[in-house]
Amino acid sequence: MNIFRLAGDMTHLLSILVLLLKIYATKSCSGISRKTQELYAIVFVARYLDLFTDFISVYNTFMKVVFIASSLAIVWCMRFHPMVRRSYDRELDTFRHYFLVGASFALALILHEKFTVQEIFWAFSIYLEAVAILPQLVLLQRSGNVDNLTGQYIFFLGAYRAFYILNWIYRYLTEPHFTRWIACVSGVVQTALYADFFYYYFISWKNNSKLKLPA
Amino acid sequence: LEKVLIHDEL
Repeated sequence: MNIFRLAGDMTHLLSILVLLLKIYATKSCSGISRKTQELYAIVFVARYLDLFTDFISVYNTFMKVVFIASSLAIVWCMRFHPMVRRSYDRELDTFRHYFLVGASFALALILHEKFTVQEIFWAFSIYLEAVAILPQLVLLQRSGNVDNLTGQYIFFLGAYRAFYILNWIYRYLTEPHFTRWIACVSGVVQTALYADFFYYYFISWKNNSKLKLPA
Repeated sequence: LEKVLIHDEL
């Protein structure tokens, strides 16, 4: 564990807390893509199949349980909470996310570290996480306006990815045999998807104005 | 056989 990895995990956790806060405080999920949230729930369940087979640390187990539980809770709220579900932007959230699931799984069958159920699901979750933000970015682009908490949620998610890249650079330089092509290449792709959002986020922050994305 | 792949990141 290095400082970049810890910062990455903490910003990831913070992003989820911000999203839960938004849903809890405003009883609204407007601006949030349910499809992206469902993809994240699939990502965590598929990746943490090792929860019962490999023990790494109390920290690791705790974070895995938090990520699985929070992602399922968010999806549950957006689908079933009587007030929250009413604010869901159904007509804006039309990205065909099943396509991403299928493509990621197909890629995992071709590119994996080892041909075992756990490793294929692990690779699948890495590929799916890389593209899971797409329905959310498309929804924001369509609605144009981004409320503060939604903007911060995506900002922290992007920061989490950026810290993970720094973590890999650090590990590559300090650990003798650190090579993780699947995670690193997917991670760079994932971070690149945020570049556009970050650009507009910083402009609005610099001008102290409301975040707006171009149509 | 020793398990070589340990995914220690989240």
